[in-house]
Amino acid sequence: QTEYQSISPADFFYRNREIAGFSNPSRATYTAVRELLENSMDACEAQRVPPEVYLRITEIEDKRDTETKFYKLRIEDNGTGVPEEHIPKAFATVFYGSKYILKQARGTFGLGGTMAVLYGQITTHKPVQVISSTGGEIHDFTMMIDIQNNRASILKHNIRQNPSGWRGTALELQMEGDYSRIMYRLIEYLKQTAMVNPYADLTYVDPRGRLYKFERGTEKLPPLPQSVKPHPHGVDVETFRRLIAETKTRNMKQFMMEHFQGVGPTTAYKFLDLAGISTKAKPKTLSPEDLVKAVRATREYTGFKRPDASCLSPIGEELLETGIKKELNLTEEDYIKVVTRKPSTYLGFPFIVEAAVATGRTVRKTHGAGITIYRFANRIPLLFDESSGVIWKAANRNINWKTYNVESDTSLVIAVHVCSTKIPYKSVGKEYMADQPAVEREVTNAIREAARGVRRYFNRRFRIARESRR
Amino acid sequence: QTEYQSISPADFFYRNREIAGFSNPSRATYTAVRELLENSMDACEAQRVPPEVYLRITEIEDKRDTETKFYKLRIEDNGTGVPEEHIPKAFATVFYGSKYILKQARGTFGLGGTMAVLYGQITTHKPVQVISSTGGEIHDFTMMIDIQNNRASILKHNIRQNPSGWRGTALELQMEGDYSRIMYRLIEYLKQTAMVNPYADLTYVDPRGRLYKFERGTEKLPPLPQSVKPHPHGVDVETFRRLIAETKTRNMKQFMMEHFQGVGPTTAYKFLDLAGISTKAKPKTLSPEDLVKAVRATREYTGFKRPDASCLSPIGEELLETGIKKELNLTEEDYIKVVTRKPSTYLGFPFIVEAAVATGRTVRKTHGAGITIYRFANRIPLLFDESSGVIWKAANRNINWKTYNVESDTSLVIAVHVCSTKIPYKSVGKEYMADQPAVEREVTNAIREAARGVRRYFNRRFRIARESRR
Ligand SMILES: Nc1ncnc2c1ncn2[C@@H]1O[C@H](COP(=O)(O)OP(=O)(O)OP(=O)(O)O)[C@@H](O)[C@H]1O
Ligand SMILES: Nc1ncnc2c1ncn2[C@@H]1O[C@H](COP(=O)(O)OP(=O)(O)OP(=O)(O)O)[C@@H](O)[C@H]1O
Ligand SMILES: [Mg+2]
Ligand SMILES: [Mg+2]
Repeated sequence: QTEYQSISPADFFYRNREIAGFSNPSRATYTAVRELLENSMDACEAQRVPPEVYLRITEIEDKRDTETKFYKLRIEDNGTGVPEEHIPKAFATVFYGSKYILKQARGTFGLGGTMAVLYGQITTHKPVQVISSTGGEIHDFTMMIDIQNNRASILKHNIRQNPSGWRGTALELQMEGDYSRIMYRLIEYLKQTAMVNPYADLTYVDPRGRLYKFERGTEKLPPLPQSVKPHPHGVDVETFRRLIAETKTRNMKQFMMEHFQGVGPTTAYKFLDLAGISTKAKPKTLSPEDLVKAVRATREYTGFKRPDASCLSPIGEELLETGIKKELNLTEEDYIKVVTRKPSTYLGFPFIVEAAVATGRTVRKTHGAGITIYRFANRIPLLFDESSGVIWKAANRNINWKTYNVESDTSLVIAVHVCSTKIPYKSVGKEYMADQPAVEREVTNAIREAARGVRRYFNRRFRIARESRR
Repeated sequence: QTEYQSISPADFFYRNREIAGFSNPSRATYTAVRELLENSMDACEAQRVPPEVYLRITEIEDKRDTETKFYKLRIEDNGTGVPEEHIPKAFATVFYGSKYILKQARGTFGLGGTMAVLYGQITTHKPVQVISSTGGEIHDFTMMIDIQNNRASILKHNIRQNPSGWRGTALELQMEGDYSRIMYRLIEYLKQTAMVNPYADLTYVDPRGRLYKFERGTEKLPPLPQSVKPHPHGVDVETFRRLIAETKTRNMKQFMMEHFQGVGPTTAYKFLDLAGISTKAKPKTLSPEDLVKAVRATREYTGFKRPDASCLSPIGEELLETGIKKELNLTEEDYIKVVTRKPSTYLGFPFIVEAAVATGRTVRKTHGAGITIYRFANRIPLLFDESSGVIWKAANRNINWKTYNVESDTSLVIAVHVCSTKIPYKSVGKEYMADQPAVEREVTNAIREAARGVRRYFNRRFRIARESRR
């Protein structure tokens, strides 16, 4: 009499949508905008063009319903576009996407865009319209999600010619929301996105028709991250098993060199020796015991090269400084110190921490006394659950600010950006990062390094003030 | 050149296992025990038997590997057992289970048991063994998870006779872990489980062979929750659409009465009138516009009965007091006040808050000065992320303790239990509950109600002390 059932991934997130950040109409408005904008930014960077993103939120008049509010969200970008055969899955299937590879991107779960579409659909019963082109024909889909089967129901599909060779994606959906409750944070999210993506042009028209324009401060794009092979330290039995199942190599020495980064002939030989596996062994004939021996040896062997950070794309000190100065309106009367740490790893995943500390007259005028923290992960601004995350922990518990001449009434802005092939988010809503020990160490050290710059600045001003009194 | 792929639910949680609570070996040890024990408790309560659960963690000797530790986890219960045809899916498929219905249970996602099996497999490459019977034959499965396809690979399946009519489930898996780091919290989890489930016998043997026995304080089980129909307030377009797709009713009046709780003929008539839908309309011919009108009307119509709380199973004041006294060793020199609130709802989901406040000599001796908070959701102890959750927020920010004669050095224990058909967890790791406004209100009021009892106790003791001085 116990009844069992399985549910689709879309059904799971339909039932538990608060776990994906759609907990109530105002928060859902924020998350929908976030997910769509991050998709556009990823697509533009992949296309290597300075992003042009246009976002419009329109309120839908509803004479009878004064409690609940409904909005039309429209977003357009000049990114890669989505090929015809992938459009239905990209926007109407959970756990489908192009970011499941070992390369830094804002997207990682294959879930966000579809969740925005899903939330719109279950609150309004309206389909989503996606118009996209990769340079050829323009595909115009109107679709809904068949939630129980985690796939698209295509209501309309028009194909148009593309004489101007437009490339990009436009998406329009309708959803229940609560704009006035979330307005401040939404604008703040856009502003902070501009701060760490100063090469992007963002145009936003709000429900009252007001135009917000975040103009690019530079045309210079950050380096394109490269997809890399896994590092031996990030390996577990399942990863190893999958590589073996797919490999075309004929012996274990070739296997190690082919499938992992930074493994040359000598390293492969020494590693296999430690693991107790013959270099001539055929990978596909490895026993389960050998598999486990190999994985354990990846942790014990200390001769592997440092992880390859070409899969990462830090903002860079120049762009970060440009972005912060532009969005915080810093002048010559302010001081800013930007720091980029060397690549590090946690659990085999490479990451880089960048930090900036700013102080001065403008900072005091706009932020008041005390420390204000801006948090970023893979160029995504984090605006919620501040005290739960690793950046707040590092700034508030690991640093003795008095030693940097920072008092409780000093006006200070700290910005921290963590980029990685895998951001240690604690939930699929991407609210905050877990305090992984290696990440916490690097964030702490980055802030300290930047704080030393601020201390020198304070000392210099103190000396100047003292000189001028004599 | 952009490559797209879909991944299975098991693959998603394999890649993002920290989101399910498997962030590192010590935390994984805790989460695995939690998920398995909660499955056993659910199964015993469903079978209406006082739970007998046996848990054993054994360290697996590994002469060469001194850094990483490996353990065998074994758990046995006298619950419902799992029918043969469902065993592979129950333990090796993500998003499969028996708790997707509108009824209170510890399990809710269809994911936890499979995650424990998955984590064990990817760290040891060892299969899981599940032995179970629903009273008939005993089925003994040895299996692994085919992660990329989210299904079981059955390595062995033996069927044995069951002359004694044993009923229950035994599961054994191997996993990497770190027992010493998590030991304190694991024992605390077991102790708090005993506190709110005082009808359960829990036996635990730790890696050093030590026996921990939590004996039942009563044979009396709490009321069995009943599966209920949805309340109209919990309805969105998708739920409505699914009910219509499956309905056998012939008109909308019948439809409303058949598929929702607490809707009689008069209520159906008035509701449909407000929605602007004819009582005679055939459900399957409703237009999309009518569907939306009906869903909006469910929010505006104020005449629905209060939600049916028979789907809930609060611990009850008697059992809660028994459990707390037993596990905290309270004596006649301690005071405890237990409170059960009336059922309430958030977003259409019914919930009940129960709270207890205790103080006295034993509390002071064991807990020291200050307030200690015990948190429970559907009888699951919550031991992590205390300051992120709604209970901590209510106790620390919404209550002025001085007005209850509680000073900063007063020794106080607060226990709060929230039970619901849908606990507002913020993540699939079930660490803490979101501060849904209705839930926050009820938790705050429950604590205040119990605190008033404590105030009377303090006043009484103060008067007695004053009398004895005269
Ligand atoms: N504006 C866009 N331009 C180009 N491709 C897009 C766009 N929006 C979505 N896509 C494609 O659709 C896929 C699925 O998007 P979705 O947001 O659901 O997941 P994701 O971005 O991969 O991961 P996450 O859930 O972390 O956001 C993306 O991986 C991308 O390939
Ligand atoms: N010890 C057990 N006895 C009986 N049935 C069990 C047992 N363990 C698991 N099951 C069955 O297997 C299903 C899947 O378990 P799993 O833990 O993966 O999900 P769940 O308990 O439904 O939800 P959650 O992810 O929240 O724990 C359960 O719903 C239950 O039907
Ligand atoms: Mg995305
Ligand atoms: Mg479970």
